[in-house]
Amino acid sequence: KGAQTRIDTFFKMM
Amino acid sequence: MFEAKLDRGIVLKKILDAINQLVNEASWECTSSGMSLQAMDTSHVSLVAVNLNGDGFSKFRCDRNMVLGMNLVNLSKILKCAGNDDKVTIKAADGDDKIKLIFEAPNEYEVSQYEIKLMNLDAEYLGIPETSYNVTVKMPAAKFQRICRDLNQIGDAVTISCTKSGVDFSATGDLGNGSVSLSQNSSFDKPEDNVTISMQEPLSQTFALKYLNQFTKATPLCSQVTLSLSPDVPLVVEYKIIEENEEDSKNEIGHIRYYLAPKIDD
Repeated sequence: KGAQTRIDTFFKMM
Repeated sequence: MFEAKLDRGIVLKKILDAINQLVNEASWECTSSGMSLQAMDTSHVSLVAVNLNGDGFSKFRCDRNMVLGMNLVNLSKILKCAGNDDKVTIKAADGDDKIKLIFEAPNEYEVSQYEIKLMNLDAEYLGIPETSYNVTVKMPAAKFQRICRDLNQIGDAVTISCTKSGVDFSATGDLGNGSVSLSQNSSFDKPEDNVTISMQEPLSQTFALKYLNQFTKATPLCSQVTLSLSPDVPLVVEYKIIEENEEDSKNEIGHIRYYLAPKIDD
């Protein structure tokens, strides 16, 4: 249930 | 020159067991304050961050910052050659393409040495912003492991709902549904069994159990786990890294934090 989001959409690449 | 010695090598084994199925390759960043590692799983859904304080080691020397990229599965294989009571030293010379692992048995006349090749890995370092979370749940690590394992029999996702009365873990699947509810409780005699819930506002979020079950591989490191949640941000699952000494004293030497991206309604 629900779509899986990705972690790198929440945290910015340094 | 980098040199770090842990009196209880089993701690390193436990750390590797906790991360090496989620990430196969990663770089340890070594500075004068300690060792840290950050890596995403291959599908970029979760992230693991390990931090080991330099002062948690019985010997720690880092003359200048170093990045030690390695295959964690291979490191794990080599650490399996160390006895649980062995002292483990990690050594790296400046500019070298390998690290040395030295295992000293408690009998003091047996010393093993292994070397692992280092790798140049693409740095994919994510900045994790300071977040104040709406909900924090501190609970027995073994209980969390059990809940994730049990609910995975029902479905592949768990919905974590927090209200004033407690926290609910629930799953739905083809065969039906299931839920486990925990309310806050504290025991003076057994603080490791405590459930502590702090909540600003009620919330409900859904996460893939596949990843949570990977995170619970860290259970042997610490008796309690902390879950931190806020709407529309990744869940944080934190285990302290506890070194238990011969005299049964417990020493916190760092932590593992797992971050998991939520599932959102289509």
